[in-house]
Amino acid sequence: MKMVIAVVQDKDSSRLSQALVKEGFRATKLASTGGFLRAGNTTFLIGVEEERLDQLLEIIKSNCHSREQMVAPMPPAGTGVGPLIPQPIEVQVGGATVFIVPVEQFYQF
Amino acid sequence: MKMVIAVVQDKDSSRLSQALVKEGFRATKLASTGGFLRAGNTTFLIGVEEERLDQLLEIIKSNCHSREQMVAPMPPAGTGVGPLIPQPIEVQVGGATVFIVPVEQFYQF
Amino acid sequence: MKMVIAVVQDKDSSRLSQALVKEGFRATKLASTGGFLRAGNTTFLIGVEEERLDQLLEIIKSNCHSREQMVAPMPPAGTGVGPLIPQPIEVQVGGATVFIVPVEQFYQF
Ligand SMILES: Nc1ncnc2c1ncn2[C@@H]1O[C@@H]2COP(=O)(O)O[C@H]3[C@@H](O)[C@H](n4cnc5c(N)ncnc54)O[C@@H]3COP(=O)(O)O[C@H]2[C@H]1O
Ligand SMILES: Nc1ncnc2c1ncn2[C@@H]1O[C@@H]2COP(=O)(O)O[C@H]3[C@@H](O)[C@H](n4cnc5c(N)ncnc54)O[C@@H]3COP(=O)(O)O[C@H]2[C@H]1O
Ligand SMILES: Nc1ncnc2c1ncn2[C@@H]1O[C@@H]2COP(=O)(O)O[C@H]3[C@@H](O)[C@H](n4cnc5c(N)ncnc54)O[C@@H]3COP(=O)(O)O[C@H]2[C@H]1O
Repeated sequence: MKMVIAVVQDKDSSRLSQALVKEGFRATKLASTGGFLRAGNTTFLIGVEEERLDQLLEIIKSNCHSREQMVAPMPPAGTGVGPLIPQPIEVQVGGATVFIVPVEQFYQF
Repeated sequence: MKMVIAVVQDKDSSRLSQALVKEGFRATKLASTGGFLRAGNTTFLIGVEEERLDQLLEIIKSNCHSREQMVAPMPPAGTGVGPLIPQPIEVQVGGATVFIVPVEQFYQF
Repeated sequence: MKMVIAVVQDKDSSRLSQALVKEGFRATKLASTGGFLRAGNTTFLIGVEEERLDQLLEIIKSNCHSREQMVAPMPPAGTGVGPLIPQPIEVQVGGATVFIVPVEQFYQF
């Protein structure tokens, strides 16, 4: 068994959830925050049997989409530097960032 | 060392916390949501030395209880299908879903 | 690649985030709760290439500080035992509790 940890954009969270349910995948969702943009996103924990892993990755890939996000960069607090009106910059945010972690034992009580 | 990731029902979260403290287990709790029922639940992260793993699993098993939950199934948004008054269905929700993950290094700074 | 799971105190969360961004580390943050004190803390998930792991641990160590926290111990609910005015106790809370977990596959879609 593997644990898939997938960080996805909030905009894709419901669609991904529904696709997972439809194909019988089980998941737990955590509200999370990106370290860089400090915007909310969603972290999925999906325990999956190895033989279904490729199908799961396909579902994540097709339901999560890369988008551009405008960011007003913030100068570090208390430095006093940085322009009066910070120029917003464009950042490409990926559809999903996925980590596959080994599971040594799995139980349901 | 192992990392135990345990998804438990909110109703059992406090009792499990107290049992863990009483036996000297350390834990971090995350508010989570089930992918199917979309109801709140709790995800425990419990780092544990291998020799105490069986005792920990026993504590989780005895403090987390399986329950039935009524669910009004929602037709997928925007499909326009589904009955006017969806018949609620009964779902058995387990006491705990537990993943044991290897920890290669552990530090406290 | 490794997944670093770091539980840090809320007071250090922003400083740690900024230090990670400055050095090009990517992270996802989860609002969490300590099992013992039941106070809010922050769980960082940081996927990192093995060659940068030591630098990452150094950043966590230097940005997260141990502190004393006063706790009014609560007698277990419904036992009816415990003093009328529970004497607060002092608890040393570490800067960071860090677990390093193996990542078998990593994708960005
Ligand atoms: N130091 C930096 N300099 C320049 N650009 C930077 C940067 N840090 C991040 N970015 C850019 O900003 C996007 C949002 O990052 P954020 O950390 O808010 O939100 C991230 C974070 O929550 C998570 N994530 C990505 N890589 C991760 C990793 N190695 N470990 C843990 N979480 C990760 O996935 C979200 C989307 O990441 P993605 O890579 O698609 O998209 C990133 C990336 O394009
Ligand atoms: N492999 C896995 N990976 C990650 N997290 C996992 C997991 N297996 C279980 N969980 C977590 O544990 C909760 C309880 O799951 P359980 O299987 O006992 O109880 C489940 C199961 O009896 C049923 N169920 C879930 N998905 C189903 C589906 N596609 N079809 C029919 N019944 C389903 O509904 C109950 C509640 O599910 P829900 O998703 O809301 O909540 C799940 C989810 O948060
Ligand atoms: N093995 C592990 N697995 C998962 N998460 C872990 C962990 N070890 C630590 N943590 C997380 O890190 C926080 C700080 O732990 P620390 O050991 O520095 O600082 C701890 C420790 O000094 C003390 N403590 C915890 N449990 C205790 C107990 N049963 N008896 C006496 N002191 C305890 O209270 C402080 C706060 O603990 P709290 O649980 O609120 O918050 C913990 C918890 O959220």
